[in-house]
Amino acid sequence: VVLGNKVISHLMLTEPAPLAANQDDSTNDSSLRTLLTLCDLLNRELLVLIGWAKQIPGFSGLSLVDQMSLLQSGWMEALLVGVAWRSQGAPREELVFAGNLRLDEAQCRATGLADLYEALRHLTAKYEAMKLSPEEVVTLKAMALANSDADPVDCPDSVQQFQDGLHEALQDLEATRRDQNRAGRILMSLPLLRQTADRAVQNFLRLHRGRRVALHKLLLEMLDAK
Amino acid sequence: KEKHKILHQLLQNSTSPVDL
Repeated sequence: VVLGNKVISHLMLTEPAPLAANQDDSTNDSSLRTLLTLCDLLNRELLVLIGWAKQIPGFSGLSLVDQMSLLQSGWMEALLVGVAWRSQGAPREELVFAGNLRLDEAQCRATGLADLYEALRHLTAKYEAMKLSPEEVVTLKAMALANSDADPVDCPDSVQQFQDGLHEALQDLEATRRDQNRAGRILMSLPLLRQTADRAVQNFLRLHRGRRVALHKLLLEMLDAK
Repeated sequence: KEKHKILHQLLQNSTSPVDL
């Protein structure tokens, strides 16, 4: 696919197709309906993400404990890369969670997701300004997971190798660009992603506790791990 | 492990159905 880098070709090939939202119809409250629809989508995205992670070169070689730790700390970052990428150029600055689930600022506020909206628009604007390529996006997503700073690490050397493999892939990818600062700029966008994901997790936990929104088991388990 | 059993099951590629 790209420059002969096998890792990135593999990431491009295994990138999951976007999911569609299943409209919730269990309540007449439209903001609650939106929230439940979003939570159902996130739960299914998580399932797909776990399957995707297993296919990242090097991931399956990690101990089961490290695989779990990386996913538990990095899942929201990996999911938000996709949302921010899809939301680029969206009319009315919507967040595009799925092709059929686009929420503008007012809808997010009504749903209790004002904080998530603000954080994700900031991230989206950053990615938009960077003009990321699809290859860079899949690499960024894998790096976010590999770099999730899970603690404690079971086999530090294996995790380091996993990270190094992805870093090399990024360097390979950027080697042909004229812009020598490109790889560094992509790495420097990771803190904002971490910060955005933290705010997203806090927002969902607040809604779960405050509005007593029932969450799917997998989503709840992953939020709890935070 | 007990607390994170769904993730654990999914990573182990368990053939038993996972209750999501």
